[in-house]
This record gives sequence, structure tokens and C-alpha cells, in this order.
Amino acid sequence: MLEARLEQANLFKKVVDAIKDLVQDCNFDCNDSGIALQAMDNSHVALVSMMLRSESFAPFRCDRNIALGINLTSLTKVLKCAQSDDILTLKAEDAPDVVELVFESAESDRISEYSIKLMDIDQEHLGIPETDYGATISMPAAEFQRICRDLIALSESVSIECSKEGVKFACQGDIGSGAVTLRQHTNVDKPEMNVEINMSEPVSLTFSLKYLVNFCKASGLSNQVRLCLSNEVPLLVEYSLANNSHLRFYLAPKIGD
Amino acid sequence: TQNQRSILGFFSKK
Repeated sequence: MLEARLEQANLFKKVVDAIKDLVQDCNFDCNDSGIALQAMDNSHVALVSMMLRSESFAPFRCDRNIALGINLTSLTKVLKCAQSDDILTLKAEDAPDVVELVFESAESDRISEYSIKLMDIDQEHLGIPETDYGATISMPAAEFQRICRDLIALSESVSIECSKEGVKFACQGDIGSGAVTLRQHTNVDKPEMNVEINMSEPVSLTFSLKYLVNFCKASGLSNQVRLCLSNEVPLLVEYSLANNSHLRFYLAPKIGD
Repeated sequence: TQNQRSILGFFSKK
């Protein structure tokens, strides 16, 4: 059986909120290392990969591998019933028909119990190769969100160029063009504002802004976002969570013929 | 012109 107690229901709410517009029906794969999710969007352009490690829960118990097939719209409806500082416990039997969600108020004696019917989801699992990326950029998540939202007003696509000069986000559209360049930057008082650029080779790639704006819905999960790029491979957009947990998005590039 | 690739072209099915 699965029993996973999360001190902050809000964390799970934010994760589901961040991915629900990208993927609809997902298997939450539970085993003794934690709860993982991998899902592609309908057009097979983007991939979501979430890992909530067992250390993020207290207690965490999962005796055998259980796949919880859940519709994220249904899950969102139930998670709305949790208050942000509630404690969340996920429960399921070994061969479950339902997943149970228990919300407990830390301050009062209220206990709310909900269940969601599970679905049989035949999901393709993709192997993501270990990649030595040509460029890795860590930057404030809010800054990345701002850049993507600003540039989508002008164009469908953004080119991300990483060179010795820094990282340049540039777009061209019908009304004109836009570009934002960031350089490495250390803020001693506010390290969450740091921009760190590690580059082993110059990288230049083009991506759909629609997807990047969608990924940025995860901005509330982490102060910083990490962008990993290599020429002609998918972009990795990573939001680190506590206890070595993470929410990762992969986006296939646009490539000229 | 730049064409949108599929993620399936990069990651293999397990």
C-alpha cells in the first residue's frame, strides 16, 4: 500500500497546477523511492518529468510499485478542497481503484477525506539520455517567466543564444523584434537573484514560446530555474524542489530543414 | 523556416 504524508498540501497543488495545462491523464508511479510522473503533451513536443522523493514525505510508505492513473482536471478539483497550509496524505491500496486524499488542518481538528477514481493509462515511457549540456543557465524563475511572457507578445518563437557575452533571448515578429540579454551576475545579499552561466560551447536554439510560457507556471515552486541547452537537443527547464525532488520540462527545438 | 520537432525524435521509447 501507499501512504505518503506531505507537510504542505500546497506543494502538491502547485506541482499539479504547473503541469495540468500541458498534460491531462498521467500515471503517478509510486515506489519506495518516491512518486514520479512522466508525461508528454498531446502534440509530443514537450515532456514533463516530476520526481517527489520519499524524503519529501514524512512518513512515506510504499511496499510495491503502484501506478496511479489520474486525470489532472479531477485531481485539481479535489486539491482545491485543501487549504494551502493543510497537511496532505495520499493513500492507495496495492491494486487500487481509487486514490484517497486526506487533508488535515495543522491548526484545527478538521479532517477532510476525498477519493478519486483511477484510470487505466497506457503511457509510453521515454528514456531520457544523460546529457552533457553545452550551456547551463541558472536564473531567477520570475525573470525567465517575465522574458517569456514579454516575448510571446511579439512572436511565436524565441531563439536562445549562449555565448561568452551571456545568454540572449531574441524574437522576431510581424510588428518588430525583441531581445533580452543576461550576463553572469552575483547578488551577495539576494542569491536567489543570481544569474549563473556555465558554457562549454556556444549554443543557439529556437523554441516555441507557447510551451515555455506554460512551463513558467511552475515559477512559484522555486526561486531559481535552470535551463540546460545543447545544439539540436531538447531544452531542459528544471525547477528544483526541497529534498532533491524536482519538476523538469523538456522541449524539442525548432530546427531548419 | 524552422520546423517544430517531436520529442520522440530525441528520446527513445523504453
